[in-house]
This record gives sequence, C-alpha cells and structure tokens, in this order.
Amino acid sequence: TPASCDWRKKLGVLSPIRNQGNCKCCWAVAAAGNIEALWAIKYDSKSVEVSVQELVDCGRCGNGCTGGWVWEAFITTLNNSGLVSEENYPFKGNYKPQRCQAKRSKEKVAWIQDFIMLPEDENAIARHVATQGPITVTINMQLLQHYKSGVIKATDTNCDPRYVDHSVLLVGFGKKQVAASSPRRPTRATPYWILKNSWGADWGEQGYFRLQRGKNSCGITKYPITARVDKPVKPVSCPP
Amino acid sequence: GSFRSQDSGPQPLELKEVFRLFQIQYNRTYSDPAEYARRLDIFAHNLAQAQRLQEQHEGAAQFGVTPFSDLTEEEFGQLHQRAAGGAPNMSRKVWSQERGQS
Repeated sequence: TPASCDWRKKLGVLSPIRNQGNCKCCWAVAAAGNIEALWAIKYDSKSVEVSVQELVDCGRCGNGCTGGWVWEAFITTLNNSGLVSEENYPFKGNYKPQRCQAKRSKEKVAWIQDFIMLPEDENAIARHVATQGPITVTINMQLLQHYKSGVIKATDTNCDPRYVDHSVLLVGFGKKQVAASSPRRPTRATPYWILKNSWGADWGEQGYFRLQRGKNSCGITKYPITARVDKPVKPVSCPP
Repeated sequence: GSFRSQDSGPQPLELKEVFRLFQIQYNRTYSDPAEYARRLDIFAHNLAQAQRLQEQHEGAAQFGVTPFSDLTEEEFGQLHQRAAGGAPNMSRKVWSQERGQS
C-alpha cells in the first residue's frame, strides 16, 4: 500500500461534484461515481457520466429520493444491463417518484460485472483503493453539518460508528503533518481519507472532505462496497 | 452575544449581522418574524457547536457557517439521511477465489 493516493490527480477519473439538493439520493450519486471512476480507469481516462436519475427512478421501489442503499444502485445497474448517460437521462432531483425511463434510451454508456463488499479493515480498504480505484462507503454524517475544511477527527461520542446514514465516494488517502507543540517534540502525522461528497462544489473542500484514517471514524468500515467493471486484472497505479 | 468574524479582522460582528450575511450567501428567507427568530436561535446554537468542534480539533479541521447552519440536527438528518431506520444487519461472506467456496 502506498503512503498516499489521490484519484483526483488523475485526469478524467472523477466526474464533477454533484449536488443532490433535496433528494436523498447520496447512495445513487456514490454508486454512479464509483462506476464512472472504475470505467475511466479501465478504459484509460475515457470518462463517462452515468445517469443518477436512472438509479433513482428505476430501483425496485421507484422512490429513490426518499433514501436507498448503494447495493440497490448496483442491483439496478445489473438489472438494466448498464446505465445511460447523464446527458440522456438528466438529474431532476425532485421528491416525486417518476416512471423509469431507462428503456426509452437503450444506449448504455457503462455497465458492471458485479459488486463486492470489502473487509472491515482500513489497511485492506486503502490497498484496494490504491490498486483498483475509488469505492463507496457509508458513514455517520453528523459532523458534516458544520464542516468547512481540514481533517475531521471523530470520536465514538460525537460520531457513532454504529449508525451510518450517508454514502460517499472514497477517492484516496494520505497523511497530514501536524506541527509539534514544542521544538523538542517530533512532528506528528494524521492519516486521513479523502472523500467525495454530493452537496455541491461550494461545500467543504471544493465538494470533498477529509476524515481521520485508522480509527473507523464515523463507521467508515461498515459498508465499503464497490462495483466491478471487469474481472480482477493487474493492479492500477493511483497518483500519490 | 456577539461573534468574532474569522475573515473580517478584529471587529466583533453582532450575531444578527452574521446571520444576515448567512441569509444573503445562501439565499434564505423566512416566512414570518417567529420563524426568523427560531432560525436565528438555531443558528446561534450551531455556531456555538461549530466553535466547540473547532476547539476539539485543535486546528486540524475548520468548522463554522455552512449552508446547513440554520437547521437543527434533526432537520439536517432528515434532509440528507439516505434511509430511515438505520442500517440493516448484514453478514459478510469471504470468497475464496482459489477454492471457489464461500
């Protein structure tokens, strides 16, 4: 596992930051971001933007703006034999359930082989992100309400890891050097995850945030899930 | 009370002025004076909470006014929570590719 990895640095891997607005579709946005990133990595930065609205409208319950799970998005993708483009099936982000319009446009721009859940182990998760690409995670979002920038250091008291309620895309990791309190003390480093949120680019660090790594902060290891766009082949290289 | 703006130097800004700037930045209007007063109260509570988080983090992260500063914790949860009722219980199966068994 490398010391750092940041898929934002590889052009074309990550789509622009989305804004879910009043639609509780973080699960669909995270899944779409995962598929887009893996597709771009597999096809060497030939980027696609898939339809989040298709995931919202075409799930089993057809009311994706009231909430959902990442694995439901992947099941919908498998059932629909892929996803159409964002351009062909644009995001409306309203609460009213719409009829699934996936069949109207048959031109799928990305599809998946299956999806997997990774181990509850932050080292294994880092290794996977560095060698395969971004994954989805579901965290407790309590501390995000007032977040502006920097590395969130959560505790079990202010961010219960057993209660997770917000899905995001994990796009990398690194370490932040912290100045020592006195010249005699060595500088400390805080390891962190880099996560892509779906609340617009004006929120957080241009739409991203960082969360302390190695302590199961906010329950980040509870549901580490990723699609697979191909059979496992040789590892890819994440920009440090 | 009054709050010191992080960006505009040493002059303390009254809470209402900070709230007015928040309303302008995030295009917020409230239906009546009672609702305005309620949101101002929530905003003050949230600024205090952000300040506590800021202190706990000792400079590692910054917390403050965000688009969600006029919402209670419950409202914020209802706005973005992906599903009600918490997470389902799931068991993990470890797949061995070598032996083809779960």
